[in-house]
Amino acid sequence: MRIIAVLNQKGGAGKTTTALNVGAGLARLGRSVLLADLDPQAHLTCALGVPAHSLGLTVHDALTGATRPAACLLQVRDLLLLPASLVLSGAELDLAAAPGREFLLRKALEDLPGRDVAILDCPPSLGLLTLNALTAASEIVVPLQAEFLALQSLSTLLETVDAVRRRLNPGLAVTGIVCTRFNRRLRLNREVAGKIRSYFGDLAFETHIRENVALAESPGFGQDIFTYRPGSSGARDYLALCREIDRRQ
Amino acid sequence: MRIIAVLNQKGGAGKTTTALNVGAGLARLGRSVLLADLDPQAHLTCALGVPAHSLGLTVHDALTGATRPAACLLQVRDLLLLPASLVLSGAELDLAAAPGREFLLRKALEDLPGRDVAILDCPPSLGLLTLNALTAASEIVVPLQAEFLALQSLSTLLETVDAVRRRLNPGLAVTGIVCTRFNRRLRLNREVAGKIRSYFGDLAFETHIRENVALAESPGFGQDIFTYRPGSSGARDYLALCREIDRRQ
Ligand SMILES: Nc1ncnc2c1ncn2[C@@H]1O[C@H](COP(=O)(O)OP(=O)(O)OP(=O)(O)O)[C@@H](O)[C@H]1O
Ligand SMILES: Nc1ncnc2c1ncn2[C@@H]1O[C@H](COP(=O)(O)OP(=O)(O)OP(=O)(O)O)[C@@H](O)[C@H]1O
Ligand SMILES: [Mg+2]
Ligand SMILES: [Mg+2]
Repeated sequence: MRIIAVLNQKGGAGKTTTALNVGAGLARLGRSVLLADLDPQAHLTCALGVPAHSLGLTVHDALTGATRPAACLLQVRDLLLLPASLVLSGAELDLAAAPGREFLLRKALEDLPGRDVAILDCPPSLGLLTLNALTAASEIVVPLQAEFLALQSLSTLLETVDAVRRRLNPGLAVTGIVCTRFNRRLRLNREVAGKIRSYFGDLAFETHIRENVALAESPGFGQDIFTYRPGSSGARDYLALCREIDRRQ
Repeated sequence: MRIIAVLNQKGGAGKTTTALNVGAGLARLGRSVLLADLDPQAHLTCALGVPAHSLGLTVHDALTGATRPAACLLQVRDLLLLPASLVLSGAELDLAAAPGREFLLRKALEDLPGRDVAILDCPPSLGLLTLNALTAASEIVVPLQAEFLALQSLSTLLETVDAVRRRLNPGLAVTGIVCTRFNRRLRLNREVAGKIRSYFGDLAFETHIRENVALAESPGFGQDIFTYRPGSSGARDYLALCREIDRRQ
């Protein structure tokens, strides 16, 4: 199983939007997909139309060992979801002293039914939940808005990935960096995207995800972009990104 | 001294942009201003042109008591800055067991020279650094992008503020909620802004900060919007917001 962590400690990079629509896009390409929501905001859970406040078991129970992880799974259309809720915000402190605290998610995923791909949505930090994702993952996808502040955080992120690869997860690969909310009419977006390509070469995906309000609207209907607005530029861009991810095995 | 925490656990809400430009705007209105960067990403420090990686003393030293807080201050044009660096990302775990861990910033600010206003930029989480800001603050300003996912996080944020008011800081007031990156041509932005006004009434600022690429460019030059592009809509909107904040003592 490919386990793809979608992460960037910079807030608002497009992590949840990318996890939702890459998950749904890969399912359309015929892959069996598991989504895991590791953000205490539970936005991926909410964007799939699942009311996070009314959930019984969540990923928090799977991480703390309160229950078998398989018992937390929900089926949402053709996707399996390991949902989150606000309870997860206690995880950083609850699990800080647990032995093997970085391996809890990796262990939990081993208990789940096999899928082709698992996609992990991370919170905007490099704390314990993100470390769990990096330790469980076989690869990472980094969404990023092509603006100055976002570029500053990228080197810290890649240093953290290196440290995880050296100490916790030797096989961790970087599948790619994708520009989100991209507007090619803005010089700033073009310049920053150009810098990414010159610093990181092939790690930069060919596909940019263009600014498209349908992508910001679809979570309000509990739908991915392919269900909500199949003809939109958002749907086309995320399908193109999925094909690139599919090719970069 | 007014101590204004700029916070929202939703990533990319416009916290750093608001802290930078409200700080600079209030200074233009004749107030003496202190800015404190509580985000391990150190984006406020970076946006003021201060290279975070080459700093000696930072807010981390002030919080842990390694040094007198006044020794960490930097003068940047007409602003005083309590800078951050990446070292701060260890604070959540370093300080987790410290007695009175939520009061560390409040104590540190007492050691600093008196100013009219202090503005605290918070990370995208409700962890210990944000709790320190909420405990030290006399009031909060909440920037928010007028989109569906951002609206979901708002109720959790206001519940946390209530809990801090009850247990740690009885005087904590909510000065207002401001829509950032606002585009009145988008129905989504108009609808969400309308919901904020109907749910929160006068807590919603009259001023919206319009989408304006100059606001995303100015940090790349280490400048606030008034220095970088004084005639821009970003400068006009942030000055209008400063006047509203000034009036809402
Ligand atoms: N290409 C796009 N076009 C328009 N809106 C977008 C696009 N991508 C994301 N958005 C919107 O931008 C906001 C930020 O995206 P999102 O919430 O996915 O980022 P995130 O990195 O998950 O944020 P956080 O750091 O809070 O977890 C959301 O309101 C989302 O709907
Ligand atoms: N009104 C605006 N118009 C255009 N760009 C903006 C505006 N406000 C903020 N930005 C840009 O949007 C991005 C997010 O803003 P900012 O970094 O200030 O948010 P934040 O809440 O501090 O993010 P984080 O959660 O990572 O701390 C930045 O690249 C910033 O330059
Ligand atoms: Mg998210
Ligand atoms: Mg910020």
